[in-house]
Formats: sequence, C-alpha cells, structure tokens
Amino acid sequence: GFHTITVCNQKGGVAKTSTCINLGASLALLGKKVLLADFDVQANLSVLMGCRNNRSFFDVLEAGKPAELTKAILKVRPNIWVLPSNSRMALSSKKYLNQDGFEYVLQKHLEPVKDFFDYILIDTPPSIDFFTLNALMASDLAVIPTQSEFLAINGVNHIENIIGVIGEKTGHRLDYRILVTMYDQQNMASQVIMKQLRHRYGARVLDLLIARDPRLQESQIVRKPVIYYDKGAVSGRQYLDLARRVDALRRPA
Amino acid sequence: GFHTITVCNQKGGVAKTSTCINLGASLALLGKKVLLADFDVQANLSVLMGCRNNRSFFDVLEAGKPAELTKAILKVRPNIWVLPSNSRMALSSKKYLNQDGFEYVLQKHLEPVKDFFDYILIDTPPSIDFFTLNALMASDLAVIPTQSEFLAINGVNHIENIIGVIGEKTGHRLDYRILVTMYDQQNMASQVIMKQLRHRYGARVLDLLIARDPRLQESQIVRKPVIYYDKGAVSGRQYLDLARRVDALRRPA
Ligand SMILES: Nc1ncnc2c1ncn2[C@@H]1O[C@H](COP(=O)(O)OP(=O)(O)OP(=O)(O)O)[C@@H](O)[C@H]1O
Ligand SMILES: Nc1ncnc2c1ncn2[C@@H]1O[C@H](COP(=O)(O)OP(=O)(O)OP(=O)(O)O)[C@@H](O)[C@H]1O
Ligand SMILES: [Mg+2]
Ligand SMILES: [Mg+2]
Repeated sequence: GFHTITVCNQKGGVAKTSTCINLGASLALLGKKVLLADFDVQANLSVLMGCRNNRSFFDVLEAGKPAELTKAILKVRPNIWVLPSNSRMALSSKKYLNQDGFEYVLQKHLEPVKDFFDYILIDTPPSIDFFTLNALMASDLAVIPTQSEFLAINGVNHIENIIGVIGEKTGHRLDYRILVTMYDQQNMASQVIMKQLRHRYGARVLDLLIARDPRLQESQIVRKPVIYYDKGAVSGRQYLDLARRVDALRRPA
Repeated sequence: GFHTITVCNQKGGVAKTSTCINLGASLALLGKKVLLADFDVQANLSVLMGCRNNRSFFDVLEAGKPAELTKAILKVRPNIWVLPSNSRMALSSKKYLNQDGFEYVLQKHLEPVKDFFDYILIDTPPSIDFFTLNALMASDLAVIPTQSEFLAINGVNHIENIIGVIGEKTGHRLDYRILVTMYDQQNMASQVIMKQLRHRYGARVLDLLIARDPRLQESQIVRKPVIYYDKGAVSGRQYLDLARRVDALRRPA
C-alpha cells in the first residue's frame, strides 16, 4: 500500500478534514498504526481529535536543533496519533516560503518518525500554498475529496494540474484518486455532475463514494470519528471500505 | 443602507460565492445597481456569472497608470456588473503583500467607480489573506455565511476576531452579520448548532436563514442565479428576503 497520503483540494468544504479523520480511524481499526498530521492553520482536525492548544509542527521547529516531531505527536486512540496544528503554524509559511527547498520542510522532519507508522495522513487547507505543497512533496498518494457539484469539476482539474506540475518540476511522481463525498443520490444535480466527473476523470474516480450522513455531523459534535459514534452509520462503513481499498492499492513498481 | 459588502469566512464551502451571486441578483431585482467583485483566485463567481477568462483586477493594475477598473468591469444582466477574477490574481498578492498600505489597494481603485453602484459585493477565498483583508478594508458591512455545523462555530469566532483587530489597528469600524446557509431543519445536528450560534452571537445572527435547496445546485449547472432559474425556489425567495433586509439595515450614525 501507500505510506504517506495527502488529503487535499483547494475547493473549500469538500470533507478533507472529515476524510482524514475517518479514513485514518478506519485504517487504525484494520490494525494499522496511523499518524494524522494537521497541516491546516485552522486546526479543525486537531479540534475534532481533542488536541486543541497543543504544540504544533512549527513550535517544534522553533524549539531548536534538532527539531523532533516526537515532541508534538500525541497518541489519541488505539493506533491513532496526531501531529496537531495551531494558529502559530501561520508563521511557518512566512518563515520558510522564500527559502530554497521550502517545499521539503515537512518531508525532512517526517523522515525520523516515518517508519514507526503504517500510514501518515496529512490534512491541508483549502488553498495551494506552503502547507499543501509540503504535504504533496512528502506523500506518495493524494486523495482528492470532492462534492458532486458544479464548481467541484473546476476544482479537481486545478489540483490535478498542480500534481502534474510537481511531477515535471521536481520529478516527484505522486499517484492520486478522487473521492466523491456528501453524495445525495436523490439529488438530480449530483447525478448529473457524477456522470461528468466519471467521464472526465475515469478510473481516477474511486468507485466507492461517501454519502451525506447526518450521523457524521453528529459525531463531530461529540468529537469522535463516526465509526466510534455509531457502528451502523452509513458513512462509517463506507470509510471502512475505503480504508480496505486504499490499503490494497499497490504502489506502481 | 450599506454600500460595500464583503462576503467572507475562512471556513471553506459555506456558500460565500453562492451568497454573493444570489444576494447580488436579488438586490438587482429590487432595482439596485450591483457590482459583484470576484476577489478569489479560484474565480468561482466569474465562472458562475459567465465571465471566465476575462481581464481581472490584477490585469488592470498591471496595464499601467492610471489603472481603471472600468476596463475590466462587465455588465452581465440588468443591474448586475462583474469585476472578474482569473489565475493571474495570485500575482497581486505576491506583488503587493509586502508593501506598506497593501490592504488599501482595492479601496483605492474602487474609489472612482464606487458612486455608480448602489451596492458592491465582494467574494473572498476561504482564508484570511491579502484578498480578504483588502475586501474588508474597502467595505462597511461583512456578511459571514456559515453552515450550522460543529466546525462552523470555530470559524465564525475567528473571522469575528479579525474584524475586531482591523477596527483597533486601523480605526476602520465594520459592521457584520452572520447568515446561516444550507440549513436542513430535519437534521438534529443542525438544530443543536443553531442554538449554540444564536446563544453565542445573539443579534449578529440574521433571523433569516437559507435552506439547503437542490434548485440552487441545479441553477449553478446552468450558471444562473437561482431566482432566474426557478422563481419558486425556496432559496431564491430567501435571498430576496435577505436583500430587503440588508437594504433596510441602517449604517450606524
Ligand atoms: N459524509 C458527510 N455527511 C454529512 N456531512 C458531512 C460529511 N462529510 C463532511 N460533512 C460536513 O461538511 C462540512 C465540511 O467538511 P470538512 O470540514 O471536513 O471539509 P473540509 O474540506 O476539510 O473544509 P475546509 O475547506 O474548510 O478545510 C463539515 O461541517 C462536516 O461536518
Ligand atoms: N442553499 C444551498 N443549497 C444547496 N447547496 C448549496 C446552497 N448554497 C451553496 N450550495 C452548494 O454548496 C457548495 C459550496 O458553496 P460555495 O461554493 O458557494 O461556497 P464557498 O464558501 O464560496 O466555497 P469556497 O470556500 O470554496 O470559496 C456549492 O457546490 C454550492 O452549489
Ligand atoms: Mg478542513
Ligand atoms: Mg467561493
């Protein structure tokens, strides 16, 4: 399987954070050791995993040489660890963005801890910036959540281009899959767009989708991955299926 | 009423663009001359208003002194004009961000055209950056769309703080209102969060909300404001009510 996965899409509100948490929790239930890295200044993943107001990646870098991520990584559930974010993360972008090799900062610091985990999932903000580029450079797979809505098609095209440019400019070849989230099969617009997504992106679109599920929203109020909140929840079972599918994806030779 | 309105929230996918377009279209139906300014590099407003691949605010600035926004402003429907965005807009952030007074760039260039319009609505990206700060500095009201979901509360608090800091640091006092969008009244989580939003933000939360409405999603496929797509659509009538409400808001003396 893949080892480091970036969950990204510059379109906002497509379930990047929800996918990171619930795919991560599902991989953990399959017995994998999972690190969830919150690389979004808004720190929504950290809030939902109960790690608000903790040290972040940036704090560790500032604390001096050698920077050790282990000082910030917290174990939150069986097989699940979190590298939290906080508002100070905004400073890392300002500090590193104009330096040569700024896009390798995360990869470099993940190196010493990487082999402890079976999977590292990185949540990113709704933009193409320092954080998203760092996450992509540190990953071997990108999962692109998207809603089945008109503006989504525009968005997926954009991130697909970015992944292509990264491959050409740096030689870093990243595989990617598109995950349709919050799908409402009774909604005509969703069906129309779904056909267009499949037509345009073919096998890149995972044939498994995540339904719009009120149980997932409820699970976030109590800050639990949905599968811990309600074993029978539709979205929980779908994320578990997704985890099995992702684990079975072979790296290209 | 207010003249220049920023529609903002760094939380992604809360209906910023949809609110800009449909509130704008409703104000136009009430006989007001409306400029929709797309200040998001993703240019979703421009795509939905049929102004893709046109000159942007940045192109006009680059074209030389004196920069005239009228060269980029397009009339798209009765009483509705658009100042489009495109991918080159990303360059304006790089170019101006480190200059003194970078946050006044938009306000300065809107000055010559401002009085032609009754309303200027500015769409912003899901982040607090050059574009959002410029929009806020040029405005006298901020409309903050939010979903009634757990993470939303965190987000509204953040943008509320930013507006406060702007007031202290620059003396620019901006009024603001919170608009709940994509509301599903059968959803238990939405009801729980709605109560929390009202409890926490009181009269700042507009008592009028926008329902989740498949007709709005369909309207975006054909690139029309929803009230032009289906006169009877729930969300269209709600945006029209919102327009009347906004038009009636008096500036504080
Ligand atoms: N399957 C689902 N069913 C119902 N609601 C969902 C589902 N997945 C996500 N949501 C809700 O949709 C909203 C957006 O999800 P989320 O915050 O994970 O998206 P995001 O892409 O991370 O957003 P941002 O761009 O702001 O980072 C959240 O309020 C979440 O509760
Ligand atoms: N009232 C509504 N009912 C149903 N769907 C809606 C409604 N308002 C917006 N949407 C849909 O929700 C999605 C998000 O809306 P929109 O793109 O306007 O949000 P945004 O805040 O501008 O997103 P971004 O943060 O990416 O700029 C869109 O696909 C849109 O079609
Ligand atoms: Mg997120
Ligand atoms: Mg938008």
